[in-house]
Formats: sequence, C-alpha cells, structure tokens
Amino acid sequence: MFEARLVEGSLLKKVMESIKDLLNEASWDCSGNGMCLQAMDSSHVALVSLMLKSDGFENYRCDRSISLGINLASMSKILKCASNDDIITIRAEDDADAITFMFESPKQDRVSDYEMKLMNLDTEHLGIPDTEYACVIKMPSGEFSRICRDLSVLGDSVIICCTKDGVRFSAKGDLGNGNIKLAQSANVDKEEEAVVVDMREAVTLTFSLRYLNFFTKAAPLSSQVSLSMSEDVPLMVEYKINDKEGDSKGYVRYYLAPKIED
Amino acid sequence: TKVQKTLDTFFFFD
Repeated sequence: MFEARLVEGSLLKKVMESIKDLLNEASWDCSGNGMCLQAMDSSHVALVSLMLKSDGFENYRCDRSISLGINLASMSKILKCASNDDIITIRAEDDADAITFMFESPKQDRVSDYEMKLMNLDTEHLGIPDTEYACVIKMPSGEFSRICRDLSVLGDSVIICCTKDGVRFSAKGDLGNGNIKLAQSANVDKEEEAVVVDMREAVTLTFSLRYLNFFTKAAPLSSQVSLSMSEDVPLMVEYKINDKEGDSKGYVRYYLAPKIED
Repeated sequence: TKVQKTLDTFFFFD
C-alpha cells in the first residue's frame, strides 16, 4: 500500500504545472525515500528529474517500492480540482491499476476524492552522470524567467556566457539582437535576491529558449534557480523545494542538451 | 547554424 499525505497541497499542484507542458506521461517511482519522477520529452532534448522527499509529507507509507504510470495531463486536470490550501493525500494499492487523490479543505468540511486509471509505462531509467560543473550560477528564479521571456522576442536560442565578472545572456534574430548582463551581486542582505557565479572556468553555450521557457514554469516552487554548465554537456536547471525552515523537501531538475555548430 | 543535440549522446539507459 502506498499512501502519502501532503499538508501543503499547493506544492503538488505547482510540481504538476512545472512538468505537464513538457511531458505527456511518466512514472512516479515511489520508495521509502520519497516520490521520484524522471522522464525525457518526446524529442529527447530535455529531461526532468524531480523528487519529493518522504519527510516532506505529513505522513508517508510505502510498504513496497512501486512505479505509478501516469498520464500527466490527466493528473494535472484532477489536481486543478484541488484548492491551493487543500491537504492532498495520494493512495495506491500495491497491485493497483488505479491511483486515488483525496483533497481535504483545512476545516475538513469539504473532502473530495478522485480515482484515475494508471498506465503501464516501461520505466526506462537514464543514468545521469555526476558532473563537476565549470560554472554554477545562482539567481532569483523570477529574474531567470524574465530573461528567457524577454530574449524569446528576439530569437529561438540564447547564448549564455559565464565569466568571472558575471553572466551574459544573448539572443539575435531578424528583429535584431539583445544582451542581458548580470553582475555578480556584491554583499546582498537577502540571499534569495543575489546573483552568485561560482566559476571554475569560463563557459559559453547555446540553448533553445523554447525549452528554457518550459523549465521556468517551476519558478513558483522556489525563489532561486541554479544553472549548472560545462562545455558540451547538458545544462542543468534546478529549483530546490525547501520548507519555511529552509530544509530540503525535494527538487525539480531539468537537463537540456546544447545547440552546437554543425 | 547551430544544431540541437539530443540527450541520447550524453545520458545512457541504465
């Protein structure tokens, strides 16, 4: 039997919003550690790897590791039936062919439950090599969303150039070209407003803005985003999910293959 | 022109 009760139900709603436009279907791999999901988009250009840790749930029971094959569009529609302040409980029997979602209002005066058929998905698992990245940029997530949206008016690719002075985002197209330079923050009192560039060596890479704009759908999950880059390896965009005390409840990570000179 | 790579050349199925 798998049962997980999330008091902050809005977290699961936001997680669904962060993946539903990129992926059609995926398996939630549930184990004692938590709920994980890893899947590539249909073109194999981007990969999502997310985790909701078991200790982020009010209670969490997983008798046996199970893999729940889900049509994400359907799950997203059902989660839209939950209010932002609802408590969400997910339940599935071990040999289940269905998953149930229960939404409870804070005053427990309104309880709804929805059952959804599961899918048989072959759980192809990708090995993501641990990488020592040449550059890791930490910045406000809203700032990154703004940059990706603004530069999309110029072209379909962004060149990200990271040096010790800071990071520059550039785009060009028929309309013209544009550059956005972010300086390394000096002493910022509020950490989540800082731009921090941890650079081992300078890196310049080109990525599709279409995919980056899918990734920024995760911005409501975290006030900060980190971009990890090395020459000729996929970009890793990570939104950490922390609770109010700052303890990690999980993460949403996106990987994006670069565009290179043909 | 720049060509979009896929992840298949970077990540491998377990």
